[in-house]
Amino acid sequence: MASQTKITGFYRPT
Amino acid sequence: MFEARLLQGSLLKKVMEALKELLNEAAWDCSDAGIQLQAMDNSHVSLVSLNLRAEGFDKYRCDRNLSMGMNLGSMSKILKCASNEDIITIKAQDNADTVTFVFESPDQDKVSDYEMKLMNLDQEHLGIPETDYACTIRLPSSEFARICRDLSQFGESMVISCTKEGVRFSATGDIGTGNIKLAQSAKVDKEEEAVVIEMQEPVSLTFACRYLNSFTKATSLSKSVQLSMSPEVPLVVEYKIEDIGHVRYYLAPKIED
Repeated sequence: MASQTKITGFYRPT
Repeated sequence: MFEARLLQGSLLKKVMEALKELLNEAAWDCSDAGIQLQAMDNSHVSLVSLNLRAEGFDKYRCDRNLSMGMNLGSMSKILKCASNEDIITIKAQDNADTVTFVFESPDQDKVSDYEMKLMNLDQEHLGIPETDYACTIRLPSSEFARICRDLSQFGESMVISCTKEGVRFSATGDIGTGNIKLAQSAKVDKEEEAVVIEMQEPVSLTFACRYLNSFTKATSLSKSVQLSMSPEVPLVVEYKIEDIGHVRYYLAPKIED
């Protein structure tokens, strides 16, 4: 079974 | 004062179809450059990014930046009241708590307006890093929709594998396995019917069919779709919207436990 990851790697604006 | 008039109102109706399955509400951020919308689905597995450039509108005025939080279910109900041939104008006063949609029939003999309450949404735009993707695949959007629909019958997940020979979509489940291979087009009469692969290195990633199927609600916006993949980063599914912008969907991959 593969598990779902969440959106990552996007950054919060500074 | 904000005012955006779109001669081809059907485009906005199609944009709505492309958003509403994934998002319940979203902020429409308006500036003099155009309209942008960015939002994640509730589970933070996918992100939708819409860009409609000011030049794509027949008339566009935005005196100061504004962010209009809208319930997309309500907006969808309103846009269903517009005919495909109608010209659509979106209007709002500065600091208003409502937005108005005006629908004009092509010969101007019927004009409807609908006012909708805005919502306070505390959403921030995330920065999306520039990425050189290991593989990009352009294919007819109808073909991609068909593949997602067909393979969803086999399982919840779909593996997309790209090599220089072509791209393979596979799904496995209780009833068995489905594999669809597309080769790069050798010769095509029409650009939008081509399958074009650009590959730096082979990539194979697993994605949830449910989200991919939601993305294909954008099929009517564009004859072709572009998939961009790199190991361990979200897939990008991009539909260009003729002369005005694009809708991009980002989908986090599934990983083996």
